[in-house]
Amino acid sequence: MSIIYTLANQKGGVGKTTTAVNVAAYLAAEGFNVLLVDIDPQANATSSLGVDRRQLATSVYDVLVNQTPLETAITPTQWPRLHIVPSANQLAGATVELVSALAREHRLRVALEGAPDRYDYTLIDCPPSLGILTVNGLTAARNGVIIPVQCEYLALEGLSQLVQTIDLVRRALNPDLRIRGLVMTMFDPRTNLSRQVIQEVRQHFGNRVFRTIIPRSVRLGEAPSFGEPILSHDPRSSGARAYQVLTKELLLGDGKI
Amino acid sequence: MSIIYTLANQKGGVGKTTTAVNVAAYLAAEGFNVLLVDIDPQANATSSLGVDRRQLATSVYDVLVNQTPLETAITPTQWPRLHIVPSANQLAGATVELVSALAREHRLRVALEGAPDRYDYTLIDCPPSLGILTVNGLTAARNGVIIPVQCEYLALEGLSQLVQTIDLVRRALNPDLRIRGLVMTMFDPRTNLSRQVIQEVRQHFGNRVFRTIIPRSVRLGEAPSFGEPILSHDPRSSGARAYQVLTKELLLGDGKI
Ligand SMILES: Nc1ncnc2c1ncn2[C@@H]1O[C@H](COP(=O)(O)OP(=O)(O)OP(=O)(O)O)[C@@H](O)[C@H]1O
Ligand SMILES: Nc1ncnc2c1ncn2[C@@H]1O[C@H](COP(=O)(O)OP(=O)(O)OP(=O)(O)O)[C@@H](O)[C@H]1O
Ligand SMILES: [Mg+2]
Ligand SMILES: [Mg+2]
Repeated sequence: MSIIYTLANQKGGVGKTTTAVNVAAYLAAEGFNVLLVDIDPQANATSSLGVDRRQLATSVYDVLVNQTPLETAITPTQWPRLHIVPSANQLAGATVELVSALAREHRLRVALEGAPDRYDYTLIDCPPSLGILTVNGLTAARNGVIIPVQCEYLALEGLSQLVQTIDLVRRALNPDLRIRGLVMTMFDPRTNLSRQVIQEVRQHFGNRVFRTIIPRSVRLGEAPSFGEPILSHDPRSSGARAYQVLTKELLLGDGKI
Repeated sequence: MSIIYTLANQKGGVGKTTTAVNVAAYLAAEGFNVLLVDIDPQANATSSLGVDRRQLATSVYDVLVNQTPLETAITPTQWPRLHIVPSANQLAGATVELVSALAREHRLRVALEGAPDRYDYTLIDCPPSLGILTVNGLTAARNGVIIPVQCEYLALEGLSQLVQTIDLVRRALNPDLRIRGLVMTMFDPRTNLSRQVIQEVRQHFGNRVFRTIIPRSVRLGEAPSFGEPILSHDPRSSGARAYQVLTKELLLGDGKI
């Protein structure tokens, strides 16, 4: 049984994709079999791993809307043990297409339960909204949700709304849903703002905030333009180190190391 | 007749709210009567101007879903000539509530046509998606859409999807819809990535890219925590200067100065 984590936060640009892609890559580098599922119509996780979404026959769109078996959409990447279920632009239409579908919130969970049992970890990258795609991601999150939080004031504002949505999904759709942890991202040590935001988040969420803080690092922004995770693009950068340490912290908490 | 611009880009965290709030504030400072309409359920534009959404009787939710007259939702801010139609969290539910409504894409356009004719400019801030709320924003955009583009690689990827959506809305809902301009945001002169992204955007969009470039400036991230636009928080910062110059460039192009 794969451990399934969903990366969610309706605030845009907070590092959901960057965290999903880089934690997935370090998990694979540590020897675990990893599946990354991209349910964002922007397909940023797909292109961040060098997969060209125009070349694909099947995507997560088919899995969710046409109930195609997940297995047919699984695509290997250049990195051993790291596979992806890619997204595609037509997923943007899924929101409307799924509105009257039966058990529409469970499509992803059901698809993942039918997946081959060869993955140790499954990470799901969500779009910046609390619509049907993110609700699918939260319903499928067997082991919890990982919430990237940018070290910016506006990123604080949306957290209470996100927690309310998580509570709703726990009550109505996924009784096991819990917050696995909050990851502070794009930390800039030169500014008070970054420190204040971390302090504020720690006050509210206590030890559910991962100790590892991800610094702002240009290398992390460059890596997707080469279609590779940071461990390939620049493994000695501060961003790479931080994601490596975060992955270790996650594995420790999961009792895997 | 108010000039109506919509700020849209489904990529998250690119500076839609920051651009809407600060251009609105500088337009008001230049003597124009300005209405800022916040159709993002996160309500970041609302809190960036110090308006407490929990205290409000009516919001843009009532205007869109209950067809309450826009006039009743208009709220003054501390700054002369700058009014806002605030958002509220329950707007997140509007996407589902509006699905079967008649002419659901025209709700905002119709509401704005019923607004008092005392505004020179109306700016609409959208959420990071291409759903019904952003489509309402694009349908209401009488004079065009302003597209903030973060100087990051992943921000490039979504532009073609956004342009396709704009074309769709022009054909089906708003024949006058055009791109008023693209604003490059969070420019970091120390990195090649920023420069490459600007070059790439200029190649595709030519002179539809505003000449004014908004630099990354911590002050811009701080201002919302004080509930004020940058011209109040730190008028001499690089971010303030850039938004002042951008506003002048917009006014020049509109033949207002
Ligand atoms: N620690 C970091 N340092 C510098 N840049 C970063 C960092 N993390 C992410 N970025 C860059 O910031 C931008 C936003 O990050 P990302 O796209 O991962 O966020 P997101 O939450 O997935 O966005 P969306 O809401 O659009 O899905 C991207 O261009 C990314 O490359
Ligand atoms: N030029 C800038 N320099 C530094 N920080 C900025 C700048 N512009 C915006 N920010 C900060 O970056 C974050 C993202 O900006 P903003 O919220 O305006 O983007 P958005 O596109 O409206 O996001 P969303 O997609 O969630 O609506 C915010 O915390 C904001 O304060
Ligand atoms: Mg993303
Ligand atoms: Mg915004």
